[in-house]
Amino acid sequence: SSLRSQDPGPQPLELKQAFTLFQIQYNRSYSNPEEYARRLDIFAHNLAQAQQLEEEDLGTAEFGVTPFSDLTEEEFGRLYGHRRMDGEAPKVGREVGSEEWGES
Amino acid sequence: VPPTCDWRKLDGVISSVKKQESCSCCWAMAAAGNIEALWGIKHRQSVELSVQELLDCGRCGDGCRGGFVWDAFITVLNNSGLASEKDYPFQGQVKPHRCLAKKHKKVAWIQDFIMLPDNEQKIAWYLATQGPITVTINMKLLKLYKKGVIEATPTSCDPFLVDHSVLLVGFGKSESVADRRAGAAGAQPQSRRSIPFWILKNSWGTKWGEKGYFRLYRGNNTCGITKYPLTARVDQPAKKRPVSCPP
Repeated sequence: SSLRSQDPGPQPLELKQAFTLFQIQYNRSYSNPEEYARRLDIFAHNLAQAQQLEEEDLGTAEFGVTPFSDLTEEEFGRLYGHRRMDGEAPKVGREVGSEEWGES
Repeated sequence: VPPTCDWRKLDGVISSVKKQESCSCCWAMAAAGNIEALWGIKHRQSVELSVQELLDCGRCGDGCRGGFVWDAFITVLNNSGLASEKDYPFQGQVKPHRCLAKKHKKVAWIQDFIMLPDNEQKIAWYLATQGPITVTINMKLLKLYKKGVIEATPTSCDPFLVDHSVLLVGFGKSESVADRRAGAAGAQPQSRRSIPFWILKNSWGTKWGEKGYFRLYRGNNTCGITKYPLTARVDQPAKKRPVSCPP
């Protein structure tokens, strides 16, 4: 449900419970306690960010726990983006002589 | 342009939501979804096409490290079509130099591909009259998205930094909802409005978003949706009258 109902933000125990639910829902396990702790930190950061995104959104979007809640921005971009490498997409000229977009 | 359009409502057009796993192949999945949809519309025949063929046979090598929709269309043109997903299934990884295109029967093909203008009204018209198209957007807000219509600003979602390709399958307008903007600005909290939106098919499985789909605000180039609107052409181009040069 909407993160707005979680104000003032999940407490440590609630956070761990939410993380456990996330692990069950998306079938996640971690190889050692250090990795678990790191992913829990990332999860907490993402929860806070989801709350901020929802506050900033001008539409009706809801943000919260998703299959990617234990990933950093960098990991997410690397795993799911379309870029072949770091850097911008190639500059493709839109206007090649004509506004007639039926022409290839 | 009709007020609403949703190609999911026509049987045999939109295939099941796919899951990329850890392969950055959104570009291939969007392109395959585009051809599947157009094939379904033009030929009244449902097909599921091989994303793996696009990955294995692309001219750029490792398609799981990213790619572009136009490269997928070029691969389809070069190979004279695509095999079915059933015959050449998705593996989630690329086998370098193991293009098996010649081993499998082609079940769909394209005539060419085009880029549409960066105008949401024209994109809506094309979508409504021809079929689904691919778009490439900034995916920043999708990571933690659950449901609803995303309405961002260029500050919260840079329209120039597009990094994720998806299939545009429809558009509509939400029921009248409380206006978040009015609340934020301290204006009347009971202010209500309806929100025009695009419907997009993602490739992150059905457990993400609205059963694998999401909605973006329509009308202000949210997250760069107008930057690269590409589509294959599945029917024969209309015959044109010959022109003659004045003597």
